[in-house]
Amino acid sequence: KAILGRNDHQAAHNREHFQSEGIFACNWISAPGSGKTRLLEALIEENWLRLPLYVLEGDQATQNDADRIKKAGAPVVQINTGSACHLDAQMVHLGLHKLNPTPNSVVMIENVGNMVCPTAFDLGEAVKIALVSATEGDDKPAKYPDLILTADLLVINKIDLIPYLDFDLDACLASVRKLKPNLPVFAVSAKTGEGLEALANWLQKEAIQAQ
Amino acid sequence: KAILGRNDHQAAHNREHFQSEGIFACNWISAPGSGKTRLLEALIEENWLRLPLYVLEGDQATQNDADRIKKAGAPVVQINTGSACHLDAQMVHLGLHKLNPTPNSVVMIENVGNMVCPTAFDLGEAVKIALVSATEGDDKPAKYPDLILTADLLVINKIDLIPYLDFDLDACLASVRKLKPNLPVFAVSAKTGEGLEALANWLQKEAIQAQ
Ligand SMILES: Nc1nc2c(ncn2[C@@H]2O[C@H](COP(=O)(O)OP(=O)(O)OP(=O)(O)O)[C@@H](O)[C@H]2O)c(=O)[nH]1
Ligand SMILES: Nc1nc2c(ncn2[C@@H]2O[C@H](COP(=O)(O)OP(=O)(O)OP(=O)(O)O)[C@@H](O)[C@H]2O)c(=O)[nH]1
Ligand SMILES: [Mg+2]
Ligand SMILES: [Mg+2]
Ligand SMILES: [Zn+2]
Ligand SMILES: [Zn+2]
Repeated sequence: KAILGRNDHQAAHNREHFQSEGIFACNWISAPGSGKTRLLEALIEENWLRLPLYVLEGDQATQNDADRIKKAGAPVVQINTGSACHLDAQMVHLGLHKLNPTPNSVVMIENVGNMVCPTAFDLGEAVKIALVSATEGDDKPAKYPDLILTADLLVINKIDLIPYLDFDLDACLASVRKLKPNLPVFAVSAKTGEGLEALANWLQKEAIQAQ
Repeated sequence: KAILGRNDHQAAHNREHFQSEGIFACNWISAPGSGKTRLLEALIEENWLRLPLYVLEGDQATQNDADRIKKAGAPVVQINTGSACHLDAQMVHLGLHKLNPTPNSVVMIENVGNMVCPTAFDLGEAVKIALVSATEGDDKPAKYPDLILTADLLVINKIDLIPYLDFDLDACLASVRKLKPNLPVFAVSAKTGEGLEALANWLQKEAIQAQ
């Protein structure tokens, strides 16, 4: 409880930073390997948002994701959390001082691959984006309700693989509706690009409003 | 630290329980949706272990996995952890008193889908089984090193999907070897059954030794 209190204090500080600079910050939360990095790579390469994109990468170990983001062409800082299972507001605060995003830009925060713990730690973001992938199965929303309940947006990724899976998109959407009826949902493939432009338009609209 | 100390005390109690009864207990740890439940379903249905199989299911919410295990034909108890991101030894202790596994049996503990936190909580098991699936990408061992470092066995699942993925099995194995050179690894498909009999034989051998 003390940990969360201290985190919320720092998160409020981050949020003030973002808001005073007109920066639109997103906290991407999902299981390991559901495609957070690949989605960011696609958004950066296609430049649909037509806004400066900055990335904060969170992982237990390695610079792998930051290297991929650098190759895609966006400024990025990698945070290694060690044994910690989530980014917290203090880590993000330190990361932001290295990243130095410009006013009216977009900061994408890719959290540690984890459907549970990151949902409890406010980073100061404007929106929490939950990601599930078709390969994980259609019952993940029901089984990890905090992920859905705390999300402002849900992205269902890897839809290109659905022909090879037992994934029932309608069942997945139904369990999402049961938990959070008005949650906006986009079904996409970071690989083929399907659905990405619509997602980018939603993000861009929110980003302009944040300016 | 106090939390881990109390957990270790209870874990030691669980371990005594198991050892005095000749029970072989496995703690299955992996990301959400990598196939823990499907693998257990297959092991139960095929009965390769030729030993009584009991299951303790851990999930934030729902009875979904326990229902699947019941349908497959094994006695099972579902533990719902609420917001907790991992099973702990006390939850397992309470679950065991409901499950009442017989002497010389096998208890499969399916942990909450999470590659990070469960690795830090001893449940009293004989072996920690780490599971990765090909759909998550080949860099997960490097990015989630605690999972590999604490594992007694690694299972790579969903190999049937490899033709449709960018998954480099050699790269995955190389990053595992870098962290833990002597870790036994099985590549399997819970869907097609490929590799499952070899995995079951390894488990059966360990189970007999535990009796
Ligand atoms: N077929 C297909 N594969 C995808 C898609 N998106 C990502 N992948 C693949 O899924 C694997 C994992 O993708 P990542 O982008 O590393 O996933 P992540 O969520 O960033 O993983 P962590 O950062 O470790 O939590 C990689 O092999 C990707 O190429 C998709 O839409 N379709
Ligand atoms: N193609 C293929 N699909 C699989 C395989 N194993 C599991 N699946 C599918 O992957 C999805 C997730 O499987 P689960 O067994 O629910 O995964 P889990 O690890 O138990 O998930 P959690 O308990 O939520 O962490 C389901 O749609 C399964 O049918 C496999 O070997 N091949
Ligand atoms: Mg990533
Ligand atoms: Mg399961
Ligand atoms: Zn955690
Ligand atoms: Zn007891």
